[in-house]
Amino acid sequence: MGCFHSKITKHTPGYEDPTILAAETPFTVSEVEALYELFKKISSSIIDDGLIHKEEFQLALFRNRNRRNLFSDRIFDLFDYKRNEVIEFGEFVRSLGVFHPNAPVSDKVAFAFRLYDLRNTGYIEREELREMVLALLHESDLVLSEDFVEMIVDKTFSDADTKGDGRIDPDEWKEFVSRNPSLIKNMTLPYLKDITLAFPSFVISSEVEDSE
Amino acid sequence: VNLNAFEIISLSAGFDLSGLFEESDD
Repeated sequence: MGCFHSKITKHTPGYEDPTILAAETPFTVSEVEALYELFKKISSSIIDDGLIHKEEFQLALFRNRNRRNLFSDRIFDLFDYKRNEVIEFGEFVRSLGVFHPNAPVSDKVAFAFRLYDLRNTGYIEREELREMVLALLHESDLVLSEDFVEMIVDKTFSDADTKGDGRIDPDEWKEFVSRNPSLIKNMTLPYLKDITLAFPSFVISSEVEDSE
Repeated sequence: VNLNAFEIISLSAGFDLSGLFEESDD
């Protein structure tokens, strides 16, 4: 049994033991502690209640609390497992774990599927795909004709919907990603590989030994 | 057309979580 001195720190309401989070995610204990420092910073940026609200998430991502974006909204919602409109520390670490370079590819594929399944039906539907393409065009200055958008959506759908039932199910998605691995490229954040080195200012002195 | 709609979507800034890790000095 380990004996260590814990710094007296006020933990946030959703705080969870780093050793438990490290055991459940690709992070080491030190990395979870570094993430806690990051979490505290983000979660106190607007409302200092130790929880990340959607505005704080947007502010951290875009340096602008009012900048909304369909995909960042979706990511926030997926991080918010409990669906209580805030991200707690455990949710933050477990969700970011999916983006770790060492996380299983299957977790990344599943996360991306949930991200694109806008209406949580268990399928990616053609209308959802179209909606996402239009949202991207709206946020960028890219101008594509409606016909062109329809053509891209049709083409993608005919490639992915191998069963031809008008929707992409998780198996079809998995297969489609295996043919197009770049689709989950943004599910990996190299920053997370060694967050303690990348962000030394977040590292607090800890005598908890990393088990790995 | 060889464009893949999901690849296009993934260009969205909303997917770039790197902002979470950037220090702001404000």
